Amino acid sequence: MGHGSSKPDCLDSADATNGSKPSRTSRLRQRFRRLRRRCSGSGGGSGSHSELKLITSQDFAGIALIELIGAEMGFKDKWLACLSLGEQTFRTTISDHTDKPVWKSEKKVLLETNGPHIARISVFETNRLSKNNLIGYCEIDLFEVLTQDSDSDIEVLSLLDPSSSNTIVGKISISCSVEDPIETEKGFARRILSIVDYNEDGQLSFSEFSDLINAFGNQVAATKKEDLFREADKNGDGVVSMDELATLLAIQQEKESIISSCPVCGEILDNSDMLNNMIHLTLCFDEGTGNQVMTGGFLTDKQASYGWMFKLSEWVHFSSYDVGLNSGSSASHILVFDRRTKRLVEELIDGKIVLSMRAIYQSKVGLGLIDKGAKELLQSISEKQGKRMSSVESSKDIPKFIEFFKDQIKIDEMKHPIEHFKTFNEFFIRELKPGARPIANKESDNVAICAADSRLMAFKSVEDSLRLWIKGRKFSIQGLLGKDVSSSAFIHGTLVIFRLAPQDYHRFHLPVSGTIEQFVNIPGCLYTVNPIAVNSKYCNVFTENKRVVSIISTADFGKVAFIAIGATMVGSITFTKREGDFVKKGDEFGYFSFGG
Amino acid sequence: STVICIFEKDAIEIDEDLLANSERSLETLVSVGMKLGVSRKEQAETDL
Repeated sequence: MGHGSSKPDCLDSADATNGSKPSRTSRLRQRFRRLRRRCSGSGGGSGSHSELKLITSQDFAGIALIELIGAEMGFKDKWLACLSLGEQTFRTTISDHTDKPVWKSEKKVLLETNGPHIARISVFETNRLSKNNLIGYCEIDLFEVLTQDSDSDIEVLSLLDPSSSNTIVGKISISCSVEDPIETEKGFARRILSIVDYNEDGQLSFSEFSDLINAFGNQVAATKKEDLFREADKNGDGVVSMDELATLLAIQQEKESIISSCPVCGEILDNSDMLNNMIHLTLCFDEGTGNQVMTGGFLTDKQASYGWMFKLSEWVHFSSYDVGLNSGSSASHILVFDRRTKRLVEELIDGKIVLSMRAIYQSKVGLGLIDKGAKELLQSISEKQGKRMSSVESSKDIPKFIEFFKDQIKIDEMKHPIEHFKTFNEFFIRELKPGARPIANKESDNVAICAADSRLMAFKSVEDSLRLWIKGRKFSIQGLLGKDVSSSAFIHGTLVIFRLAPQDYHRFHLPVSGTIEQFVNIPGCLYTVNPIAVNSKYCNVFTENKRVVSIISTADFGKVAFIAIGATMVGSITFTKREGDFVKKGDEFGYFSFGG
Repeated sequence: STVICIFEKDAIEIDEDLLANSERSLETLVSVGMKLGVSRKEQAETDL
C-alpha cells in the first residue's frame, strides 16, 4: 500500500549482512519485516492511540518518529498539513505564503502490531480562516516504509487531487524512522536529565540528581538517593552524566524501577510493566518538552484544518447564541436521556465548539495554552459578560433567546412576564410559579430529590464516578471540598452531578431537609463544566473551579455536601439561605448568574 | 455551572434508572423535585 512514493518498494530485500553482525538499523528493519508478515492478512486493526492503552510486548511494534518536512505546491498560499493515523490526527503550524511550504513538524506515534499503520497526509490551503481547502493528500504504509532498506529516511510523496485521484497537485517530503530502543532509552535519559539539569552542563550534581529522584515519586528510592548516586556515578567524578543516568535507569529497570510516577503528567506508573512505562514516558516527554511541533487532539484531518481553535466553552458565544449554539450544518448532538418522556433526546451544540473544546481540554497542548493565559481570559470574559448581561441593553436579547430555545423554555411556568425583566441576567435567574416543579414525596424527608433542572450523573461511589465519568487525574473528595471542610465522612460516599445548560432554569434547590451547617467559598478558575472537560484526564474542572461548599446536616441522610461550581461565563454563585437555617427539601437554595 | 451532591457512604439508595444511565456514561435530563433516591437508614435499622 502507499502511493506516490518516490522510492521503489524493496520489501523483504535482504539486509547486507553478508555474514557479519547486522547493524542496529538492519536488526530493526528485520523486526518490522517479521511484524509485516505476522500482520499480513490480519486486516490491520482499529485501535486508537489517542488514549494509550496497555499493550503487550507482542503488540508493541515500536515508536515511529514522523516528520512532515515541507512540500512543493502548484501555487502560492499559506499551507498546513495534517497527519492522520487510526483515530488520531495531528496538524502542523501554518506556513508562510509560498509555493514551497516548510513545516519541519514532527510527531512520535506508537505503532502496534495489529494497529493502524496506514498514515494519511493531507495538505490544506489556509487563505481564509474559516474555510481551509484540502488541496492534496497521500497515504503511506508506515510498516512498509520502515522496512525499506535505504540510506535516507526521507520520502518524497506525490500529493493527489482529492477530486481526481489521477491528478498530482504537488509533492511532500516526509521523514519516517522507527526509534531504536537504545536510542529511545538514551533520548529518554537525556530528556529526564534536562528537567533537573539547572546549570545545563549535561551532568547532574547530587542535588540535581536528588530532585530527579523526588520527581520520580518513588518513596523507597528517595530514601537511598546517596546509594543510587554512587551507583550511577561509575567514574567517580562526583557528577552523573547522561550515559551514566541511562545506564542506571536501565539497570534499575531490570531490578526494580525507580520511576513510580511520570514526571511530566504525574500519572502513577505500574512498576512491573516497564514496556508501557517506557511508551508512556517517551510519548509524554515528547509532548512535555516542547519538542513536538505537531498539534494533536483531533479526530479527523478536516477538524484539524479548521481555522478556529479557541472557543473555550459552549458559553463563550452566549451573547450571540444565534450564531454560537448553532443548529446549522456544523451542529453536533449530545445524547441525553429524558427521564420524563423516557426517551433519548438530542441536544444541539455547535460542532466547532465541541471540537475546539476537545482540542483545548483534552490535550496537554491545549491545557498548556490554558496555563499560558487562557485562565485569565476565561475569568476576564466571564466578568465582562456579567457586566454586559446586567446592563439594561441586554434585555433586548431575551425574546431572541426564548425563540432560540422555544422547545425548552416554558413561558407559562415563569413567575413573572417577560416585560418584568430589566436585564438579561434577571431573566436568566427567573423564578418559576409555585408548583411548577412538583416535589416528589414532599412530606417524606427520607426521599431525596433532584436539586436542579439539569443533566444528571449519579454514582454509588466516588470510585465509580472516577471509573465512568470524572477523568481528571487530580480529582479527589478532599480536593473538591477543600481544606476547611472535614471530608472524611464523604470519602467513599455517593456522588451526584447536576450539570446546568444555558437554557435551564438556573436556580438550584435543596435535595434534602436539614440544617445548613456551613458555607465555604473556594476561589478558582472558570473552566467549562461540559463533559468534554470533565472527561479529560488533563483537566481537573471540579477541583480547580471556583465553588461554594455547603454542608447540610440531616436526620435521614447524615451529612450531605452540596457543592455549587461556577463555570465559564456563569461564575457568579448566590445563596438565598444562610448558615444555621433549617431547610426543607425542595426549598430554593440559590442561583447561578452571569459573571466572574 | 454544576451542582455536586455527596452523600455519606451507604446513606442513600439512588434510583436505579439514574444509576443505569450513568453506568452507560449517559446523562439523564431531570427537573427540580424529581425523586433522586431513598435514605438507607430505615433499611439499615430494619436489617439490624
